[in-house]
Amino acid sequence: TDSFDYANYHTLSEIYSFQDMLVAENPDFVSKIVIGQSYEGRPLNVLKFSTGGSNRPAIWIDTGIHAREWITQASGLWFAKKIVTDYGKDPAITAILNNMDIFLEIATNPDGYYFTHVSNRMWRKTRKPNPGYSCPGVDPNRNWDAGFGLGGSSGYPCSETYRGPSPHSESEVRSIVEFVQSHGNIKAFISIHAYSQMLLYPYGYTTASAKDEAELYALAQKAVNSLTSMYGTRYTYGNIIDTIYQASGGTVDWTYNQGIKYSYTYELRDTGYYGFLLPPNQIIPTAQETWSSLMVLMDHAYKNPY
Amino acid sequence: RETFEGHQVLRIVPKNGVQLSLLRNLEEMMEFELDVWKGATRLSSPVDVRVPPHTMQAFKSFLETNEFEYSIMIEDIKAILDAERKQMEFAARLGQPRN
Repeated sequence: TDSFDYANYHTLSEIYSFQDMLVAENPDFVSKIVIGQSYEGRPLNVLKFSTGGSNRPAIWIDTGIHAREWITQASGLWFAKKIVTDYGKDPAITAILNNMDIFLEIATNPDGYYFTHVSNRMWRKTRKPNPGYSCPGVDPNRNWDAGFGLGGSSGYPCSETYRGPSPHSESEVRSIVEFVQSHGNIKAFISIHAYSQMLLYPYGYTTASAKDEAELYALAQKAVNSLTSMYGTRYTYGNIIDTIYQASGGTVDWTYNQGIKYSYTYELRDTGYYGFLLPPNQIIPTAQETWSSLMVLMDHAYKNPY
Repeated sequence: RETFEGHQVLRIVPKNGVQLSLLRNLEEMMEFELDVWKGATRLSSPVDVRVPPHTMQAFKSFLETNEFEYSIMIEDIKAILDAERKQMEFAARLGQPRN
């Protein structure tokens, strides 16, 4: 993985190969867990970074649940390598990994990601057909059992924000749900999207404040300050419903309701005018600045056990 | 393969509450076949929308009728996609022997 081209976008098969290479190079530190299968039968791979112990408290990071947000999968690849290269050298990540595990799902919506490479670069959703409609796919960030079906999601299968027929109807979502519940000791859950430069926390489906709102806000502020200090990228932060708009059935609302206090979701950069077509020369700076803020979130979760 | 020939991304900035609420419903305006890249949040915060060529004129008329300020964020999506694809192919060729 030293010669892997982190400054370019990669196909799904290249991502799968990268994961296997990273595991092969670091057999005592990195393992690959297959938490399920996508609708089209692709493995849902999660990289586990662990220095030992059983069922340690853990941090979850996922990228690419919206297929076309390529900067997120590309950043996920860089994060994976960064964890391996910094462990044992950087005191902060070393301390975290000596006490906690990190789970990283890089291609969270593999069918959608594959489809963006072969058929439609702008595809966002999953690829499961919707009976009675010509439009396939569900928005996997509206499919979680947290205010499912409320405002900010659509019941129309051709909409980009179609919530699906029922909560957790998508295997890509259900597999994470089952993993999180069976693990039972995940303390931070970070779901990464692009692009509008935001760091958000629950709630999205209700205007009610999260009970940890004050702490989540202060931590978001600290993380964003760290991110901005690197390249000057400007982020906004706050709860989802006030900072963007109402969005029901979202990932981190569900994780927060499961008791995972440090539930955050990112919208990574497009500081220019490219949207989902961010030029590859921005991958590494985006990943670097994001990592800087992820470290703030992870370090806080490590130092503030609950 | 969808080539996105003639598709553009328009950047629209809502300047009052009426415009903001219209933009929040863009995705429900099926007749324009829009793809909302970046949704409406607050006044002065830009909204980015991909518009296919066959509804471009009608959508621009809608914007002008409602006195929206807009600009073209991406003039030619196909050109960017073609460049992105070439870059990936080039990088893959370079990377292959090393891998």
